[in-house]
Amino acid sequence: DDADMLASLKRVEDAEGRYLKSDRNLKLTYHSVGVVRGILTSILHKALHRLYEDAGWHPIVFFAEGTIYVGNDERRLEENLNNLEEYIAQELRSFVQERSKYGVGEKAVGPITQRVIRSPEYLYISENTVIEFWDAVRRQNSIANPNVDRISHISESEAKELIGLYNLLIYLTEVVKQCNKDKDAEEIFKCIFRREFPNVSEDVLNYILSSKIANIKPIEEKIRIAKLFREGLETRVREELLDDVVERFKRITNELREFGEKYHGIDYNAKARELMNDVSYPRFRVDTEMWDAYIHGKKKGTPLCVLCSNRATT
Amino acid sequence: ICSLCEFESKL
Repeated sequence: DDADMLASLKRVEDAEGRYLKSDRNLKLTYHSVGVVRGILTSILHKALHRLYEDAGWHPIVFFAEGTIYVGNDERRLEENLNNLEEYIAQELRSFVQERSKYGVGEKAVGPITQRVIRSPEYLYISENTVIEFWDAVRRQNSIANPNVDRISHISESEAKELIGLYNLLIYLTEVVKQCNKDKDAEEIFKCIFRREFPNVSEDVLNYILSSKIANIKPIEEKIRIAKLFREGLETRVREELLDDVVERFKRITNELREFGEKYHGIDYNAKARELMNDVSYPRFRVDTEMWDAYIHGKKKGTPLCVLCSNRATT
Repeated sequence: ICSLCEFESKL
């Protein structure tokens, strides 16, 4: 009988107020979510499954828009639903962390002529996203093979090397700028920079901290600062030199990561609060108004639900 | 584009 009853439920809402005949202590309840989005919808479902299960309710029937659960402790469920925001935020956080194994850090990189850190929220997630970020920077033409005008007294290949180095400094300057709202971060940066580049002039450090390194600077100044930086590096061929500098920049960025995340990370709780609007469950009360048809703010035509094609009335 | 849809598109 119970199996027939469960199989005959057409929508999650049909579960409301029901119980299992085989054990009258076991009640049914449900959650449902708006199904307009993609991965965020599946994250919401996962968060809600975890929330219900932690309250002792077991998922038993699954629909695209929600899940029916069986259990008996309504008080514990009600208490747990107060933590809905935390559950969603936690699920988002672990999804993004997990996801950061697959190239999220690359998405943070912008071209040297525009915002060089296009999506800072994807840079500071983990050690791995920092590595991906710098590897993606390293592959940019502006680093590996920059266009250079003819510059007097130096060869084209030397000019390419120096401009490549300078452009790397632009990326580092932006990283430091984003973490620098904290005075602690500035001190930490100074220490690590001196540790990673013991023979580089203190002037280079000061140029970075005062944000004097940028793409709009005249070419002579770029070359001058790059030479200053180059003098403090062990002499190597261009490819190796750039690789080595990038490795050191990765370590520097990783030590600044907590500061970057504080100011530029993803606000998981804010996202969770927005997503909560997509969730409904039997005891979740919102003010609703019933209309003959939903017309407020609509200029012309009959507004139909994009999912079920019925006239919207709530 | 709403902030959730933007977030979704980046994910």
